[in-house]
Amino acid sequence: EPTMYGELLSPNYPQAYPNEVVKTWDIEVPEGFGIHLYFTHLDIELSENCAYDSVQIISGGIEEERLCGQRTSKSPNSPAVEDFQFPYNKLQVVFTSDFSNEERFTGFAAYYTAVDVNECTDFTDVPCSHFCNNFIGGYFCSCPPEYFLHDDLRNCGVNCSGDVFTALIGEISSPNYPNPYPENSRCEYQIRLQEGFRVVVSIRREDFDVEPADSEGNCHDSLIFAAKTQQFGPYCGNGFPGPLAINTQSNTLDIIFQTDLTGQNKGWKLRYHGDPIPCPKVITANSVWEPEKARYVFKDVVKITCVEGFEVVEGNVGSTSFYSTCQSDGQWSNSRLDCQPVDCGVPEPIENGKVEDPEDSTFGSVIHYTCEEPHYYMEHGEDAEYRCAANGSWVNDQLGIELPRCIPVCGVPTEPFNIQQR
Amino acid sequence: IFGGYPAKIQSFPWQVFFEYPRAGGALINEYWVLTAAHVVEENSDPTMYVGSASLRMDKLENGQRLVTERVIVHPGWKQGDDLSTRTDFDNDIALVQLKDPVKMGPTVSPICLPGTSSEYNPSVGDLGMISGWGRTEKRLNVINLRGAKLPVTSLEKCKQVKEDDPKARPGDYVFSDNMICAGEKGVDSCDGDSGGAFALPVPNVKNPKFYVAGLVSWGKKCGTYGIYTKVKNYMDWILKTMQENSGPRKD
Repeated sequence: EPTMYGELLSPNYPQAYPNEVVKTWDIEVPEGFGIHLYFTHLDIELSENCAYDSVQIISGGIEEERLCGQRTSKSPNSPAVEDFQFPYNKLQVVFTSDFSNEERFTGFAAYYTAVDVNECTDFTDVPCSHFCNNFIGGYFCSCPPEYFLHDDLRNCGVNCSGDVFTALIGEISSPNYPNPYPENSRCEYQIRLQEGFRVVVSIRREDFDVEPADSEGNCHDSLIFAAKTQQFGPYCGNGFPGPLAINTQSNTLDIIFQTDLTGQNKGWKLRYHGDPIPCPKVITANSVWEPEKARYVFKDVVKITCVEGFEVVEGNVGSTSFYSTCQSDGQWSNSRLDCQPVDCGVPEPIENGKVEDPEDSTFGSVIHYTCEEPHYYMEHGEDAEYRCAANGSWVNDQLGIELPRCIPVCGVPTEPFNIQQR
Repeated sequence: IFGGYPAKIQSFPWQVFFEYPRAGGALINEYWVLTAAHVVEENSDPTMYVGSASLRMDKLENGQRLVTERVIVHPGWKQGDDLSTRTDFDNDIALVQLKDPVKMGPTVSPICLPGTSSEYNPSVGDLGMISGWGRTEKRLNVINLRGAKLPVTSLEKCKQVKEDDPKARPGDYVFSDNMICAGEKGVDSCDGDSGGAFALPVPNVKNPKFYVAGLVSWGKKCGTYGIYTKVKNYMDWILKTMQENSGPRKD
């Protein structure tokens, strides 16, 4: 069991120690304590490097001290002739005497006590990232305001993750900006825009001050932009090293700002906006787009009107225009619709007349109706010419869309009535 | 027809045969037949045929059977008189509307209606044509169409005819401006020809054609002079009646 104190006496103490003896003491004090070992009496045969007789102090397998010879107290107020402090809670003391001791040597008397170790100051490595608080038998770490202690109970961090930005325009900066950002932190920001918008980030050169990269070019503090299919960064240094504007081509962007334990830099500030996805501008001879713009983007609505003689057919209905919307994927809605030549179709037949099926029944085509001669004739003139009009109807200059009529020829016998008189 | 000759239907393609009572009519367009009022006053659903000169059933069937839609007798016709004793044949005109349009061709085509100009007023001496299956000199009725040419005469000639067996006093017969008198040398229409057209040439046309100047109406004695309803006087009524009774795509 660990003890708070103890006494070590050479064999036969205070009498001369015997020849050829090795004695080992394993000292252990409780965790969180160090060992204060001091000798009140030391009388061991002196030899070079204490090769003959010695008392060794070993810690962790490493010989810390090897003593031999005689000592006297250096201070009248202290009984210690040798005084050691070890920041460990375990030690091994080994007394060795060889086979020949021509003179009488009385050995040693040593005492050890458990002493508190100040973990905050006694070691080169400070156990806490920020505040170290020593107490007897231990220590604890604490953090400045707005920091929190990580689960390792040593490192402090800042709660700088979880913000989600959904507005089309915004500004994000590192914690405390323009004051130095916290060490040992990982800040994650999310930009989540509606489908159809793409995040564009811009950082002015002077708005960026992050611990520069090391000699090998590695950023210890870094700013990274992670889009759906692309990553930008890591960025560090004094002055933003990236482009004036970062087009992420994505409606979502994760911003990761990671810092190590060192550095006192201002941080960064960025602005972002959502750039609407463009839709291709299609130029056709058969249609007119309203409004006419150099560039169309997400949510733009255009009215596409077919030029004269063209129509758009949807199902069984034809119309001269339709609306199309630039969608979030950069494609126009109703893209399957197209202005096509108006087709007047097969002309209606007429009673007692005929019309030849036209080779082409589209806008501008011409057909002629005729009557079954000689028994019928065209009511409104000899030539019933119809033209395929822009509205999809066969139209006559005189009758409009009304079909021509063949009416019977009257009063004309096929054969004359000849009287054969005798 | 007295003084007539066998005729091909192609020479009188407008000729309509009324089955009962046997009579004639004139096809004036696809949906209308003009006839005498006394032909249809007792029969509101006459059966008619066109397109055949022969009345043999197999021949008639080769023509077209016409189905009546409605009969419209002139409002001025004096209803109710017994045909055998009738003396007033004024306004002897009627229209028969057909259910279905007549298909025209070489054996069936309409006769023109008179125009409004004075040229369509028949003049004495104008040579017209009549046709029908009515009584001849030799037969009460015939099976094959007969036709004849005869001139327009003065109404006086018709008035002067003496009946062989008078059924009324001469003065009882009504003569009006609605009547045309025609005939010469025994050429005349007779019983069974009623309603048929008295066709005159259309004046001043390059290609000859005929219009219905009159309808076989009555006479005192077959073989002398006959009276024909003057169709020109009824043009307003004819056009108005056809207009009022036309559905879509009819006259």
